[in-house]
Amino acid sequence: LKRNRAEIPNTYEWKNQLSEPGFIAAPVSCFKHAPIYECWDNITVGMKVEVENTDCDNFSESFPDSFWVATVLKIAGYKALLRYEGFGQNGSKDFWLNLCCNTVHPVGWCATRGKPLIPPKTIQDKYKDWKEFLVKRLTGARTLPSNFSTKIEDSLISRFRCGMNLEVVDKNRISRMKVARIEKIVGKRLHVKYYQAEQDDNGFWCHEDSPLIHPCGWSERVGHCISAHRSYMERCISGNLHEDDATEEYFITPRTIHYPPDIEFREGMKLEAVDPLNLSSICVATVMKVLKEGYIMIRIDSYDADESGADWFCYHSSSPCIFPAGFCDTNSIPLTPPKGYDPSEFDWETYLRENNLETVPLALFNREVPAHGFVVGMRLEAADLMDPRLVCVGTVSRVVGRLLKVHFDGWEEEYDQWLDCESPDVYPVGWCELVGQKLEGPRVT
Amino acid sequence: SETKSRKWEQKQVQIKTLEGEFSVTMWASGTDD
Repeated sequence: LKRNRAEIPNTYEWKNQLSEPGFIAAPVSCFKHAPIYECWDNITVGMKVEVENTDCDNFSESFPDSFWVATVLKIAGYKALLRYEGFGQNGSKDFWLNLCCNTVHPVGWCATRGKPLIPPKTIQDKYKDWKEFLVKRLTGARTLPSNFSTKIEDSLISRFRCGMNLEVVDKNRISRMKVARIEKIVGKRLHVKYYQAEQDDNGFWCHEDSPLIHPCGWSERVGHCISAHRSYMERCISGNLHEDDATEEYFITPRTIHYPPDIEFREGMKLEAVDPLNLSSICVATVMKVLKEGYIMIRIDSYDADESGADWFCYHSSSPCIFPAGFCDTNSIPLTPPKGYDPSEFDWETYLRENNLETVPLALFNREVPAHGFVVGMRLEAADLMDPRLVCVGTVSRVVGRLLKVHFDGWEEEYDQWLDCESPDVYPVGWCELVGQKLEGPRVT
Repeated sequence: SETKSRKWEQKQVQIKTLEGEFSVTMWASGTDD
């Protein structure tokens, strides 16, 4: 079982920060893609659980592992502050534990395995009759569902399996796709290796819900550029995919948007977009090509013009990372202007008039703002999308509608990332520990 | 809310201590399907 894995060397542990005043973790209910998101509403403060009793003699032949009941005092992501029953107001032995770890169980779990509950040494003489005490403390209290452990295990299972092929954005040339093979899966994050890559290429990491991956045959179908072997293209065109080729049902399909008649994305239209190569920046961009099924190729206008089109990037028209002209101004976000323009002087109206340009109509953007629950100051774990094998500790530093700015603790603002509130690249505190991913701590200067 | 309260179900939970076994009535979220 994944949750029985060995400890990860040099992984960061939140424990020293969890009790700091003002520490707020984004709740698991903010992360739709996170394990056991669906039942997290039922995990509450005051709930009773059975946990390992670490306040006992180190070795007992009759009971090699000892358990006792504890109350959840505080919740931070997947972590909970627990107090053993019987300690009353005494918080000296309180401890933080990941609620999804394999030593936390619903009340009743020990009895079904024939294990007696053993009171911690500190309080073992406090009551003569533990039965009366436990009946009083437990009756009417809440506990975890008896299938909690199964629920966690089920929620950790990826839709994908190692060995599957899929189409992935080429990390060295973001305007094209490449065929890649899944080498490893950690917490539904896929480690893929490109076919025909250099021997020392370490491949690419992304979450299975990432918009950077697509089923085999997708590029050919929507008209996106792909670098692939001829035999691969032949099987895409003929529809005779291999059994290892990932098909449509493995992927998140972007929602279909019904646009008003006669309004459409057209080549040359201007908009604002998160720079895929520098996620701390929102830039003036141009629609370079309209693909099928609602996909568009955009170019970030602040870069030198590249005639080869190597700097184009594919966004779906429903992407929450593209915005109408004026979005940054309205929300007091610095906008990176086209190359050659002074950021302090750039003005959309003048720019459009002087260059005889038009913007993408407002009606074409996804303006839905879900009730996501993120607020400034919340702590989380986030993939560093410039080196996506890394997952780091971060803080929500701005919230603009559905857009979040994630700051990596200890790093300069230039490393921040603008992300959508439903991005599969952010995770609750304790996620790395739960899935067996190394967590990078704050940079210490 | 009513929907929320429906998520919780009363259940008899068995407890075993060194002194013996007994049961208590607790609430668990109704996801024991």
